Amino acid sequence: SRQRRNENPKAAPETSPYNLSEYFKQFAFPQNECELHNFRLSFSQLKWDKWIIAPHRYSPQYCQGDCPRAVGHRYGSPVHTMVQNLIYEKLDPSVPRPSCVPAEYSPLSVLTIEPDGSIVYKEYEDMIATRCTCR
Amino acid sequence: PHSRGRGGSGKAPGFLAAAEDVASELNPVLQLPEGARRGYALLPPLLKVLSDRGAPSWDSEVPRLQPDSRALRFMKRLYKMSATKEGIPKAHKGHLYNTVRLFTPCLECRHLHRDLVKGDIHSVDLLFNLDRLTALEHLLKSVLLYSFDTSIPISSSITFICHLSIKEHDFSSQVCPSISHSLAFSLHFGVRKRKWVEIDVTSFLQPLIATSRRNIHMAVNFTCQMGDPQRSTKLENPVNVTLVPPSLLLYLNDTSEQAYHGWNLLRQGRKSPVRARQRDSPLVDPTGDKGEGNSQGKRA
Repeated sequence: SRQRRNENPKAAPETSPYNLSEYFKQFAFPQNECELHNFRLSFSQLKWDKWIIAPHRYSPQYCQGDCPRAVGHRYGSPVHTMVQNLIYEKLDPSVPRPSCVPAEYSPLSVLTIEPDGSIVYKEYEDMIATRCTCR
Repeated sequence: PHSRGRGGSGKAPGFLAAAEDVASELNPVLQLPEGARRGYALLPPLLKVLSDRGAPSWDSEVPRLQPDSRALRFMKRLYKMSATKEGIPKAHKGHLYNTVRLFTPCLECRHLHRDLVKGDIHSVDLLFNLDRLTALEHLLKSVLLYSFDTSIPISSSITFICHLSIKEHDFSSQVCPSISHSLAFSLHFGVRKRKWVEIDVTSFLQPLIATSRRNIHMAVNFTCQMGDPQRSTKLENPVNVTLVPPSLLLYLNDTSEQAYHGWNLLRQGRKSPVRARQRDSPLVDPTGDKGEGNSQGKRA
C-alpha cells in the first residue's frame, strides 16, 4: 500500500491513530466492566465478636460495574438481558439497564455462642460471592 | 438460583438474625409494605426480621450466658478441623452434618465418687435444655463428650476399661418405662494431658428428640477399671483422673434454606461448588479420625 501511495498519493486517505482507537471503542468493553470486588470485614467491627467466635475475618465480596452490550458469551446471561438492554437503548430509557449481580456463592462456617450459653457450629449457604453476572 | 422450597425455619438462627436486625436498623426503607405481611410466614428468616422492627438488637441487650471453657476449646478445635481461617468449609471433611450443637448441663447433682481409678462409680444427674434446637434441624448423631485431665504426667500409656449406663428421668409420665442405655469401652491414656472422649448415645437420645422433648434429664453412672488389674496395685503414684460432667454434642442436618447442603449436591450427582464430601462414611469423627486408628476412634 505504501508503494501504491507513493505512486498515487491522493487515493487512500491516512486513517490517523486517533480515529482508529475511536473506531474500535464502540466494540470495547466498558472501562468499569461488571466484575467481582474484594471486601473484607471483621466481626469486631460490627461488635459481634462477643458471640461470633470464628471466623475472625469474613470476605463477602460484591459485584459492581457496567454491563457491556454483548453480555451473552462473557456472563452467560440469558437473552432477556440483551433484550432489556435494547429496550433501554432504543425504546424506553426509563427501563433500567441490566444490573451487575452475583451469580455464584460459596458457603461460610460460623462458630457462635447462643443466648443460653450453648455453642453452635453452622455452615451457611450463599455467604461469599464468587462470580458476577449481568441480569 | 435456588429451586428449593421457601420453607422458612421456625426462628432465624443467631448469626442471620443478627445480620437481619442490624440491616433493618441501617435501612428502615427495607421495611416490607403492609400488604407483604400476608406472605410473612413464607418469607425466609432474612426478611422476617427485617420487617419486624421490634427485634431485640444483638449487641449488648441480649444477655448471653458464658459457655463452659472446655466446651469452647473443643468447639474451636472442631472449627479448625472443619473450616479455613476465612471460614470456608474444608473440602476433605467427610460428614453429612452442617450443624453441630454443644450443650453443657444446666443442672448436675449427686457426685457420689470422684476418683475413677479405684473403680469407684461416678454418678451424676444431668439436665440438658435443648430449646435452641430448631424444628428443621434433624439429629444425625449425639454423643456425651467427656474431657479427662490427667494431673500427673503418665510415664507410659495406661488403658482403662470403662462402663457407662444412662437412665432417663421422665418425671412427666411415670407410666412409660424410662429409657436406659449402657455400653462398655476402653479408655486409653497416652502422653497427652487432655483426653476428649465421645460416647455415642444416639440410640438413647433419638426417641426423646423425635418426640420434641427439649428438657433431657438423665442419670449417668460411669465406672472405670485399670486395663490390667494387677498393675493398679503396683502403681507407685496413682494416676488421678478428674472427671467433669459431660457436655452433650448433637450432629445435625439443618434442612432450612440458608443452611449449606454441600453433601446434598453430591447425592444429586452434582459436584458441590466448593468441596466434594466423601459419600461412603455416613459420619466421620470431626477430629478427622474415620473410626479406625486409635482405640478412641474405634469407640467413637
